[in-house]
Amino acid sequence: MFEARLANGNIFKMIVESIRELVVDVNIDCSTEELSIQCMDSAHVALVSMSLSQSAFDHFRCDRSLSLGLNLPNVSKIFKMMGRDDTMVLKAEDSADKLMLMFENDKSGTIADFELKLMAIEAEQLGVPDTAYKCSISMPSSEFQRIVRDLQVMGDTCKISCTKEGLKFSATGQIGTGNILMRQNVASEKEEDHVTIDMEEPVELNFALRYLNFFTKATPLSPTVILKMSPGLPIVIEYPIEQLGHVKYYLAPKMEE
Amino acid sequence: QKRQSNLDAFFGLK
Repeated sequence: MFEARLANGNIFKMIVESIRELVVDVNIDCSTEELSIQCMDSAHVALVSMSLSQSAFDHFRCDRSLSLGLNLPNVSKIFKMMGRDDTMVLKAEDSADKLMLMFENDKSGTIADFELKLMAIEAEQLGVPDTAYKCSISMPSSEFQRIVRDLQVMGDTCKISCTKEGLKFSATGQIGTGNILMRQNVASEKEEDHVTIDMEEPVELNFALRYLNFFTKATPLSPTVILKMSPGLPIVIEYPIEQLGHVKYYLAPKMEE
Repeated sequence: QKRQSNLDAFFGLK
C-alpha cells in the first residue's frame, strides 16, 4: 500500500508542470525514502531527475517500492481541478493498476477524488555519474528565465561561458548577436538576488535554447537555480525545492562540427 | 554549425 499526504499540494502540481512538456509518459518511483522520477526526453538530449523526500509529506506510507506509470499531460489536467491551498493525497495498492488522487480543501471541506489508470512504462534506468563540476553558479531563477527568453530572439543556440570575468550567455542568429554577462553579486541584502560563481577552471559550452526554455518551467519551484558545468559534459540545471527535494535537468551540449 | 550531441554518449544505460 502506498499512501502520501502533502499539505501544500501545489508543490506537486508545480513539479508536474515543470516537466510535463519535456517527458510525457513517466514512472513515478515510490520508495520508503522519496518519490522520484528519472526520465529522458524522446530525443535523448535532456534528462529530468526529480526527487521529493518523504519528509515533505505529512503522512507517507510505502510498504513496497512501486513504479506508478503515468501520462503527465493527463495528470496535469487533473491538477487543474486542485485548489491552490488544497491538500493532496496520493494512494495506490501494491498491485498498482490505478492511482487515487484526492484534493481536500480544509476551508470549504470539499474533497475531490480522481482515479487514474496506471501504465506499464519500460523504464531505462540511466547511470548518471557523480561529477565534480569545474564551474558551479547559483543565480536568481527569474533572471535565468529572462536571459533564456530574451536570447531566444537572437538565435537557437546559447553559448554559456564561465570565466574569471563572470558568466556570459551569448546567442547569434540572422539579426545579429546578443551577450549577457553576469558577475558575482553577493552584496544585495536579499539572499535570493545573489549570484555566486565558483570557477575551478573556465568552461564554455553550447546548448539548444529550446531545451533551456523548457527547463525554466521549473522557475515557480525555486527562487534560485544552480548551473553546473565541466568542459565537454552535459550541463546540470538544478531547481532545489526548499530542503525537500529538487528538479534537475541534464542537457547534452551542441558540439562544433 | 553545431551538432546536437545526445546523453547516451555521456550516461551509460544501466
